[in-house]
Amino acid sequence: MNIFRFLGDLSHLASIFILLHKIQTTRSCRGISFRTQALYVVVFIARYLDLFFRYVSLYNSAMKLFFIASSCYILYLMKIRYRPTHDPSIDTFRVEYLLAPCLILALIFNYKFNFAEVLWSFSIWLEAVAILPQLFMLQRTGEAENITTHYLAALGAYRALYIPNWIYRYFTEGLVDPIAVTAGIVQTGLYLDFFYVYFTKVLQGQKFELPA
Amino acid sequence: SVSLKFHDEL
Repeated sequence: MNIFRFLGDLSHLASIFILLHKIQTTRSCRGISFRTQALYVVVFIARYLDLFFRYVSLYNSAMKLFFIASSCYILYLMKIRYRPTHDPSIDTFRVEYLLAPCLILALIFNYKFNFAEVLWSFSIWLEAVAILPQLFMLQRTGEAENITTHYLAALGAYRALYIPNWIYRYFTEGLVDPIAVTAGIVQTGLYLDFFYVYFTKVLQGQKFELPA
Repeated sequence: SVSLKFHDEL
């Protein structure tokens, strides 16, 4: 564990608490893509199935359980508790276009051709693009509540912080994980436009609005 | 075989 990865994990935790806070205080999931949240459930279940056959540390297991449980809880909040506040007509990104290529990538790029490893690789690729329905929705509405942008910033910062962690691990342990690194760079890249607007507008006290 | 994968990452 190094400081970059730890801060990345904290940022990931923070993003989930921000999202829960947004849904519960506004009693609404307006502006949040259900499709993106559903993809995260798939990502976490596919990746963290190893909970049952590989023990790394208490930290590792606790975080995995938290990410599985919280992502399922968010789906419950969106689909049942605050269902009327979700507008499916603006959440229209076709997730098949993400699932199918990720499955193909996982079948080609994996560290061992077995069920668990292909599933792991699938979850890594899917995580990289799972934010697209959310960003697509943001693009369509052209604006977002401040709290939603803080959620996205924390979520984007999480994988961005993993990049210095991988550089650090390369120099200290002499190891690279090319699948995670490639997907992580793609994932961070998808946030660049968002980060630009976040830093130049939201953090300067303005509303998040995309140019028309 | 040596796995390149970081099994300890989330």
